[in-house]
Amino acid sequence: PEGYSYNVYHPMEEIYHWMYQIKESNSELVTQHYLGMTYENRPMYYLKISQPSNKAKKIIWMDCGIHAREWISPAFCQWFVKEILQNYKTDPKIKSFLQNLDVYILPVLNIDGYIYSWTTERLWRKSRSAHVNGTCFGTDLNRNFNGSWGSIGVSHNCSSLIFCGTGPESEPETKAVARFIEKRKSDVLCFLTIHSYGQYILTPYGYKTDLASNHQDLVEAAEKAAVALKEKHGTNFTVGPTSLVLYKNSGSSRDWAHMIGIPFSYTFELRDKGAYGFILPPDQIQPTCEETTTAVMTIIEYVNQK
Amino acid sequence: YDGDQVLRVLPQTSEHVKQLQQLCDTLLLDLWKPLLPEDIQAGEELHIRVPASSLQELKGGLNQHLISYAVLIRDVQEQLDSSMPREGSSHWRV
Repeated sequence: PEGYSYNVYHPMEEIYHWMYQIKESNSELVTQHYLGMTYENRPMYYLKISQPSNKAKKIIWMDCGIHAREWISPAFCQWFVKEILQNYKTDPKIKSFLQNLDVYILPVLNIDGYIYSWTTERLWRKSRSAHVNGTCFGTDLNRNFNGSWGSIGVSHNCSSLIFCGTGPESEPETKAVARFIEKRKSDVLCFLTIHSYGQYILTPYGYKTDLASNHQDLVEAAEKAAVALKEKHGTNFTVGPTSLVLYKNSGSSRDWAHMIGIPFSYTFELRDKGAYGFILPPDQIQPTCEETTTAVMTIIEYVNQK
Repeated sequence: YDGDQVLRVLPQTSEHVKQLQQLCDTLLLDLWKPLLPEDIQAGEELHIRVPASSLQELKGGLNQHLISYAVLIRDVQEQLDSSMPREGSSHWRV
């Protein structure tokens, strides 16, 4: 959209409007779809980037903003959409993967939390669901997915930052994503969820130290991505299974996606390593998004060739 | 977040780990890395947001137990203010 700056953080109303404008001005490639409602009754939309074709295509899913305070994440999803739209006619790699793959992008998963982080508490992490008669709020949506729910690296106390909810998929936001992906799981090749911070490309699993059945492929693609990322601005990323390189956690969307059969499932933890943490300055949005775009494109290319 | 700081703390022994876990519980600290006190490990750095009201007590505790630390963010509110779009700036508005 004209005048839209990708170098500042945007409140949710602007992101809603940006989505509308993007699909209006790129109707040959982009459509906007309803995914579900949040706890506070806000609509969740995703963008589908798809080149018209008669042949069946596989799906790349990418969500951003599952944790409210990680503002760089929605900024990246928007940047990534812009990059595809600006370059798909001229960049042979983008051209090539769009022949086989559709890209589904959810710019802000935790909309209620994101808005709360803009209006009330900048460092808020969770959703905004009420618990214990409204005495405490929020579920960590990345501890609320099914498969490994509630076993390790979570809290069952709703005042905790990592409260996993009252049950697997207890939250409407989690349910909306899970139902959508479940329906299409045989077509989804790659599930990407974008977080900050720490500079990691994390593979399954977080809830156990066992390696994924396709661990070698997962790591090979991620290592290629980390090399490409470093070539951009010199940033070092660590690649590996979450439970081994970071910490154990259960109920994550990454583990769930792999457990339902999606072969390539990754969590990105973007810049930095603690200098700014969750308060990454706007002047770092561009280099962060540039290097991450390179990495994500590398993974998509790997998946496409595979 | 006025006067809150983010500290980088490096526990070197299991005794340090225990002391830090206790400090996290008693001072209501916001652990950024790792997220849980039970994930604190010797040799692995911690990032903690410390409310201004608890800074003195925490730093006193760290000094007393000879746990090394450095200030990553001197004033969280100041850092937040500088990362927000300025009122009336020229970026896109609805």
